[in-house]
Amino acid sequence: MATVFALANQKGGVGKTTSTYNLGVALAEIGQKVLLIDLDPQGGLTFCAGFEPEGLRKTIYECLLRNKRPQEVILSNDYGVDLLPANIDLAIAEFQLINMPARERRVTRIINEIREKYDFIFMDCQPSLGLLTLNALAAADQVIIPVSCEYLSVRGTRALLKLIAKVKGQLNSQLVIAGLLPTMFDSRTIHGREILKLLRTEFSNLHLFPHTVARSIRFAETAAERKPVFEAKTQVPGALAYRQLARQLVKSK
Amino acid sequence: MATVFALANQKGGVGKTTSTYNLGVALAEIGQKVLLIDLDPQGGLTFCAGFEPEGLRKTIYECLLRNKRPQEVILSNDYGVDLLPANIDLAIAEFQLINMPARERRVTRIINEIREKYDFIFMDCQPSLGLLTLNALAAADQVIIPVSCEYLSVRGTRALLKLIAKVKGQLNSQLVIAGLLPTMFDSRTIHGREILKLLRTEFSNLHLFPHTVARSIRFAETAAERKPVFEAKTQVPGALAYRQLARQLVKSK
Ligand SMILES: Nc1ncnc2c1ncn2[C@@H]1O[C@H](COP(=O)(O)OP(=O)(O)OP(=O)(O)O)[C@@H](O)[C@H]1O
Ligand SMILES: Nc1ncnc2c1ncn2[C@@H]1O[C@H](COP(=O)(O)OP(=O)(O)OP(=O)(O)O)[C@@H](O)[C@H]1O
Ligand SMILES: [Mg+2]
Ligand SMILES: [Mg+2]
Repeated sequence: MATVFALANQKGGVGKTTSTYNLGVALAEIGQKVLLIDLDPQGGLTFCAGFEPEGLRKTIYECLLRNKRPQEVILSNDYGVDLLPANIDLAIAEFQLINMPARERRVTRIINEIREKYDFIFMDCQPSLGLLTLNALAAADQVIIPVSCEYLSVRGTRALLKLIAKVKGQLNSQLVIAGLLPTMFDSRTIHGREILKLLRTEFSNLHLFPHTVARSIRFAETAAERKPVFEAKTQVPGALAYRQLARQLVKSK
Repeated sequence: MATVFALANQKGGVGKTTSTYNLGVALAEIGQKVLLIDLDPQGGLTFCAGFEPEGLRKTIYECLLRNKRPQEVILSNDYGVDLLPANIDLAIAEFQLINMPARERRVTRIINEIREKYDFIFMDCQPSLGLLTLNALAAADQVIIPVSCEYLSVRGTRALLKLIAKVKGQLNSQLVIAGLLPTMFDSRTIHGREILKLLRTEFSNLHLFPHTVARSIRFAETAAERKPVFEAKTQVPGALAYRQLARQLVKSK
């Protein structure tokens, strides 16, 4: 039975998609059955996993609004992960879902159909607190909050925690915050170190993953090549952090 | 009579807010009357301009949905810019506007009330192509598209250009793309240089601003201190790019 994670932070560009993909591949490398779900109409995760979003005829849109079974839409890639893809069609779903019954539980219903087949399911959220992110939080067992080590992204975290508290109260009482995942950390800058300290003090009641993902251009490069960061030609410290986090998630399953 | 700009890109974390604020201050420094409008419920621009979004009783929400006059809500800061602020209330506006008449023109109506008082008006958009961004594109004379020099953010630009073409066709035939503004450029990396080249070839029919904003931790530092980048203790190449762009915008007014 899969443990379901949402990777969420409405602040843009903090490493949600990069973390979802690389963590997924790191788990597949150690024998876990992994499904990634793209909940961003931009299809960044779908692209990183090696597919062309706009070329797909079936995506999660069909599961959400045309009652297609997820098994008929799920793709597999060369790095051992399965993907429920998304493309721009998903942008319409947000408006169409508003007036539907149980609109916050459409993703939960999809996941319940396939949960038995996987060990881990990760949902990549878009940079907003709209209905799709709400669906992800309602469906998740745990939330990982990527936070880039820059002040503006710490600000966004407070608003997200308020929403998570509301979701726990009204939609999903089991929801747990797995932790804050520091990304794009540059140890050479005072600001980076200050932010890491701030995350520890400001959110002392939350777990701060010790696997800080260091800043490296290799992430942008490998994403452009639709490869996981583990395929970079040189050793990338941030890659190791994702592998360590993967091992930890398996241990605490 | 103000020229109205939208800073838009649905890809998250590409420097929309940072560009809006620093460009605004750079124009105020050379004697221009500038209004900044925050259209992101996270209130990043409101924060950068020196205000605490959640502490404000009146924001753009009241103008959009309670017909409050913008003059009653606008704030001024120590760096010579005016601000029409936003906070989390704005997140509700998106849903409330959906069923209202002329829902795409609510921001246009607000701007028409105050346009005479300013030389430049800049709107900071959230990382999505929803109704608030649509409002900004309907109200704008020109669009500046910040694009970070990393591949994932180039992908998002194509989808944005399609939306802009639609807006031009149906809502705002005068809308012009002022150009793509390369941000977070790191000339030491091959990837950064490749992306700059890609922007030139892939979007050869668009203007690529020659004022490339180099990556610097000073942007995150000054944002945390709610100061414009010009206040950094050391010389910041990216700061000069914003000043040069400001002079160019005045020349081509
Ligand atoms: N540790 C890192 N070091 C440097 N760059 C990184 C790192 N992680 C991700 N990136 C790059 O930063 C950019 C933003 O990352 P990503 O797209 O994963 O963030 P996101 O939170 O999913 O963005 P969005 O809010 O738009 O969905 C991308 O260009 C990515 O390649
Ligand atoms: N030229 C730059 N070099 C380095 N860091 C930068 C630069 N410009 C902005 N930043 C930093 O990058 C992060 C993202 O910038 P910013 O918040 O302005 O982007 P945005 O597009 O407005 O994000 P969002 O999509 O969440 O609204 C911030 O931490 C900011 O301080
Ligand atoms: Mg993403
Ligand atoms: Mg912003």
